[in-house]
Amino acid sequence: GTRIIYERHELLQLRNSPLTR
Amino acid sequence: EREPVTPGPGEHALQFAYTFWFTPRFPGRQASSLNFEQNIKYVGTVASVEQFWAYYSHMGRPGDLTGHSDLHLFKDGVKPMWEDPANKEGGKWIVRLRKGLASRAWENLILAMLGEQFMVGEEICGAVVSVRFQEDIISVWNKTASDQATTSRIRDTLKRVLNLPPNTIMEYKMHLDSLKDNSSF
Repeated sequence: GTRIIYERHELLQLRNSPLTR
Repeated sequence: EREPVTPGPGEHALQFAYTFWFTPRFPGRQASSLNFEQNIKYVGTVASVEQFWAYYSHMGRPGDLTGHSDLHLFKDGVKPMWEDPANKEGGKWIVRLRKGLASRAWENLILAMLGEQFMVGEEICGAVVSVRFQEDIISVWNKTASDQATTSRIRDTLKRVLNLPPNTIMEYKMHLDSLKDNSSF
C-alpha cells in the first residue's frame, strides 16, 4: 500500500496545530 | 496489554504508531536483561503527528537530561531490547556526539523516522539517544543486520538528516554481538 511520508518541514508545520493537545 | 492507539479525528496519521520509553541508568550496576526490563519505563504511544508533538513538547530534551539515561522511540509492539523478536537478528548504527549536539540531532532523527524518510520498508525498529557524562550517543536499530543494502541506506539517510561533520564516526553493531559481550557500545 501507499506509505505515509512527511518531510521535516511538514511535521514542523503541524507542531502548532490546534489539534495538538 | 494496552489498548491500540489510533489517530484522533482530523489528525495526521503516521505510517506506524511509535512508543516512547525512558530508562534511567545507574552507573556501576550490571545491566542484565532482567533488570533492564524492570528499569524501562513506558512513556506513551503516538499514532499521529499531533499526538507525537503533544508528547514531545512535554518531554525533556536529551541535552537537558543529567546523568545517565536513555530515551527510546520504537515502533509500537517492539520493545527496545536486543531480545525482542523484531530485534534479535538486527543491529544498530551508532553515532557518538560531543555534548551540546544531542537535542537537535535527536529531533532530526525522529522526525525522519516518523516521516518514513529512511525508505527501507519495514526494516526500522526504532531509535535511542543515550545521555552519558562525556558524550551522547544516538542509535538507529533495524531488523536485519545481514542486509547490507538496507544498513547502507540507513547510514546514508542518517548522515543526511543529522547533518553531521564529515569526519563523524559511525559504527554498526549487531545485537548478537552486544548480547555476547553484554555491552551496548
